[in-house]
Formats: sequence, C-alpha cells, structure tokens
Amino acid sequence: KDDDQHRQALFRATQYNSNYTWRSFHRLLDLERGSRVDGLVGLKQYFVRFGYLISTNSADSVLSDAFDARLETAVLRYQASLGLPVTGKLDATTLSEVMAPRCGVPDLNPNRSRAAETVQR
Amino acid sequence: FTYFTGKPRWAGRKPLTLTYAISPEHTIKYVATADVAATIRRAFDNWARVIPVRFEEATNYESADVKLGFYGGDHGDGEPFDGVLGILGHAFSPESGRLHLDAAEQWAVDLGKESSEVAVDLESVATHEIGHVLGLGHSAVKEAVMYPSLSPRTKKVELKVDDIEGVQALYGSNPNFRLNQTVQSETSSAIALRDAIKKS
Repeated sequence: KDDDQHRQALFRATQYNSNYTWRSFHRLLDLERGSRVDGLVGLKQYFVRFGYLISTNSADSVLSDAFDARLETAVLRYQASLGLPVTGKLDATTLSEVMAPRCGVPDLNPNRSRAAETVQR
Repeated sequence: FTYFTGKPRWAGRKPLTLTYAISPEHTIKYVATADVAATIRRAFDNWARVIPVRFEEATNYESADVKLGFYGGDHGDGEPFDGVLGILGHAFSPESGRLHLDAAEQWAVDLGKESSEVAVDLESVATHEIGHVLGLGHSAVKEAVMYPSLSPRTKKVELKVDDIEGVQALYGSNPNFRLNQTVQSETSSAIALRDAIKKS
C-alpha cells in the first residue's frame, strides 16, 4: 500500500512537471523488456536524440514499439548517467525524469550532435 | 561532470576575456530588454566567480564570442525547438559560442512575479547553457547546475562542487574563490536535509 501511495504521489508530481512534448510517455509506466505498447517508438526516438540509443538504419528496431534488449540497455545507461536507481525498467522515477523539461544537448557523446560537427569544421 | 569529446575549451591568454551579446532580433517581447540583460549578466557572473575568465557584454552582436538568442521551432542549426517545455535551450561546444533559448517558453526573470505554472527561470537555464559554452557536458549530480533537466518554476543557479571542479579543470580557479566554502555549504545542506528526514 505504501508503495502504491508513493507511486501515486510521484506520478502526480510527474504530471505537474511533465511537458507537452513528452506528456504521453506516462502510458509507458512499468514497462520492461518483452513489452510491446503503442508509443514506445517515441521513447526510443527520445533516447536516440539524447545519445543513449544509436539508430543504425531506417529499418532497425528503433522504429518498432517493442521493448527489446537495445531499449533495455538504453534505459540502463540513462539511469546510470543521471544517478537514478538502475533497474532497466520504466519505473516512476525514470519516467518522471524522462518527462521533465530539459536541455537539448545530448547526455552521451554530445559531439555527435550537429552542433559539434559545425564546431569541428 | 563530463566534457564534450576532446575536452574543447576556449583558448587564450589568462585572464581570458570572452565577450557576449544578446541578439537584438531574436528576443522575447514580454520581458524588458534591460531585465533580460541583467539576468544574463548574473548567469555569466555565476561562472566568473569560480574561474579566471571575464565576461564582457559586447556592443556589436556579430563580433561577440558568445551569441545568445531566443529562437522558435526550426531555427537553422539542425536542432529545432519543440514549443512549450520539452527542450528549453541548447548551446554549442567551444569555441562556437552559440547559445539558443526556446522562444516558446514562458521565461521568467523573477519567479515571484510570474504566475504561470510553466514558467521557466531564465537565469537557471542561461547558467546551465553557459556551462556548455565553456565546455562542460551534463552531470549525473541532481543538484548540479549541469544536470540536464529543470522543472518549471524552479531556480537553480548556484554552482555545486561538481560544476566547479569540472570547469576549474578546464580553466583553473579564480584566485578570489575558495572551494571549501562551497563544500561546507553543501555539507551543511546535506546535514540539514538528513536531520529534517529524521525528524519527519
């Protein structure tokens, strides 16, 4: 019961702080490897954008709604990089952070961004 | 703390002086220009206190080292903004000097006078983005200025030990700055928090 209350409180905070861009991610709460849910592809694009997932080609698994091993690795990296509990699951703490407004600079390999390419030239 | 790949930094003789300017075209209308300028000044001062770098406001935008502006949507650098909240801003690694803020946000220079639930503190985001301009990447320390996220109506402008150690490794320390004061302050805060948790 305590866990449920904690989760509800956390999620109210998440929704208050959630942004318009990533608000729909709240539907992904508690997903883990093996799940398949409409909208998961949006989360994968988020992880691609911020350096946690690398899209190799247009036909790869980044375009599917499956919670596969690559997404699990991305979630683990995300949690470790931002000092969150490392669970590999889309728990309330992780989703709360994902949905928070943030800086557009990637967290990992920031020089992969076009911004950095411009600098290098 | 982290750095961009290759650990780029601004080069030059010490004490290094960087000029900055706010775009006269790409700005926001609902905050007075002088208030925006004063807020950006404070954001630069937050970093100048800890490193031997001087930041001077330039009179000519085009020739400034650091060019700051408010842009909406796709603004031509390959990193389009996304409207209210989501991405708040971004900046480029040294020595690009470009610092862009999402014009769609409800920017606040004084949260006490701004009632919007989605107001974003300008000084906090500017301080974070200046960290990128100087060469810092994102931090895993939640309390650090260089942590990537910032909730609406939140002010986070005080550099933490993690931010300070990161930027001082690039530029050295401001001779007038004492790191142990910050360490003591953070330790006191941690003790107060622990006591409050115990009490509750």
